[in-house]
Amino acid sequence: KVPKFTLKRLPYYYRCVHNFFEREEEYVSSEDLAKAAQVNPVQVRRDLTLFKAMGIPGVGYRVPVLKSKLEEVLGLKSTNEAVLIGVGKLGRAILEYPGFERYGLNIIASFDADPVLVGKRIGNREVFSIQELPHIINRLNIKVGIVTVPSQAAQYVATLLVGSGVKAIWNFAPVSLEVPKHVIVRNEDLAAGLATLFHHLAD
Amino acid sequence: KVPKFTLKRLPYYYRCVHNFFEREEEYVSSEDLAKAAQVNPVQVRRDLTLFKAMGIPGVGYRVPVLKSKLEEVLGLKSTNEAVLIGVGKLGRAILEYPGFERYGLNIIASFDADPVLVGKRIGNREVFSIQELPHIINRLNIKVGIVTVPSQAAQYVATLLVGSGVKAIWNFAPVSLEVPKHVIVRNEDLAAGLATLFHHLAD
Ligand SMILES: NC(=O)c1ccc[n+]([C@@H]2O[C@H](COP(=O)([O-])OP(=O)(O)OC[C@H]3O[C@@H](n4cnc5c(N)ncnc54)[C@H](O)[C@@H]3O)[C@@H](O)[C@H]2O)c1
Ligand SMILES: NC(=O)c1ccc[n+]([C@@H]2O[C@H](COP(=O)([O-])OP(=O)(O)OC[C@H]3O[C@@H](n4cnc5c(N)ncnc54)[C@H](O)[C@@H]3O)[C@@H](O)[C@H]2O)c1
Repeated sequence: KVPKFTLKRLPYYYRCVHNFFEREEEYVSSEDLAKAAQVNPVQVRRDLTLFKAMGIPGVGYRVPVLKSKLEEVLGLKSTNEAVLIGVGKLGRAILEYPGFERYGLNIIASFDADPVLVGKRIGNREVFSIQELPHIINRLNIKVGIVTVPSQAAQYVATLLVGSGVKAIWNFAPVSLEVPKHVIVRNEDLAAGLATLFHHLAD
Repeated sequence: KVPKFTLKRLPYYYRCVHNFFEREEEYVSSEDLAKAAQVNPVQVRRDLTLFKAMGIPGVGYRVPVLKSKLEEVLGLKSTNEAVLIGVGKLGRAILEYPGFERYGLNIIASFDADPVLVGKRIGNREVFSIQELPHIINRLNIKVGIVTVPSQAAQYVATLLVGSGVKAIWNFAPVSLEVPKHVIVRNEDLAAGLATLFHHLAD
C-alpha cells in the first residue's frame, strides 16, 4: 500500500513526467519532479524508491520508464467508464476537457433533470434524462459517477448512483455525501482552495 | 500562526457552519463539523480551541458566533478584488458561479487573448484584451489573479500578473508557475484528485 502523503505527490510527478514525454525529453531529474510537487528532491527520490524506480545520479529518470511506472501505480493504465450528472456550467467544462483522458477517464454519457438539455449532445456525448440513469448504468459496466449538480440535489443523485452499482463518486458539490463504506468518494471543494489562499494573503 | 493541517480543515468547518446558518439553525455540533471535514469530533474541538471558539458540551457551537469567528481566521471578512484571465470553459464556469462571493472573492474584470471574446460581457463583467491587463490592474487595487488559460500560456500570464502588482495567483493550469517569493500561488489540479480516486478504485 502506498503511504498517504506519497500518494498525494504522485499525480504531480506524473504531470511533470507527462509534460517531459510530450516534449520528447529523454530524462527528467528529481529537481524537475520536486518543483512540480513543491517538495525537495530528496523526498522525490525517497518516494520513487518505493516503486523501484531508479534514477541515474546526476542525469535523472528515463522518461518513458517513469511514466509507465507511475501509470501502473496510479491505476491509469486501465480505463474507467464514468457518467456525469448535472450538465451545467461546471459539468460542461469537464465534459469538454480532453485533459482527463490521459488519466484513463472515459465519460460515456451525461444526465440532467432539465428537459431542455435532454437529447442534446454536449462534449460529443448525449445528455440523458436522470430518470434513465439506473437502467443505463446497469446495462454498461459504469464504475464512476461525477456529480456536478447543485448542493441540494447532490445527495439524491449520489444515492441513485450507488443504487445503480457505481463504485466511486467524484463530487464537486460543496456538501458531504452519505454513502455505504464500499463506495469511494473524492470531494473537490474549490472554495476550500480559495479560503486557504485568502488566509495566506491576510497574513 | 494556524498549524498547516488545521488550516486545511477550517474551510470544511466553515462550509458546514454556513449551511447551518442558511437553514437558520442555532447550534452546530462537533459531530456535524467532523462529518464535513471527514475527521473525528475530538479533532474538531482541538482545532476550534485554538481560536477560543468554545462549544457547550452536548449542545454544540452557536452558529452565528462560530461562523463569524471562522470568517475572521480565514480572512473572509474583507473582500479581495480579483481578475480572471482566460474566459474559456472553466473560466466562464467560475465567472458565473455565485458560490465564491461568500468567501470574499470579488472578480471585477476578466481578460482574454481571443479578439472574438473581447468586449463581450460574461458573468456580468466585461472581457478586456490581455494587452490592457497591466494598466487596468494598476488603476484598480487588484490583489488576486485567477489563471484559467491553457498550460502553454500560463507562465506568460503569471509573469504579466506579477509585473502588474498582483500579490496572489489562483492557478488552474496544470503547470508549476515560477513567481517571486512574495507572491502566493495556490494550484488547483483537478486531475490529481481523479488520479487519487482511480488509485483507490484499483486497490
Ligand atoms: N461553476 C463553478 O465554477 C463551481 C465551482 C465550485 C463548485 N461548483 C459546484 O458544482 C456544482 C455545479 O455547479 P454549476 O455552476 O455547474 O451549476 P449549474 O446550475 O450551472 O448546473 C447544475 C446542473 O445540474 C442540473 N440538475 C439539478 N438538479 C438535478 C438532479 N436532481 N438531477 C440531475 N441534474 C440536476 C441542472 O439542470 C443543471 O444543468 C454545484 O454543486 C456547485 O456548488 C461549481
Ligand atoms: N475544463 C476543465 O474542466 C478543466 C479541468 C482541469 C483543468 N483545466 C485547466 O484550466 C485551463 C483552462 O481550461 P479550459 O478547458 O477552460 O480551456 P479553454 O481552451 O476552453 O479556455 C482557455 C481560454 O484562455 C484564453 N487564452 C489563451 N491564451 C491566452 C493568453 N495568452 N492570454 C489570455 N487568454 C488566453 C483562450 O482564448 C480561451 O478563452 C487549462 O489550463 C486547463 O488545463 C480545465
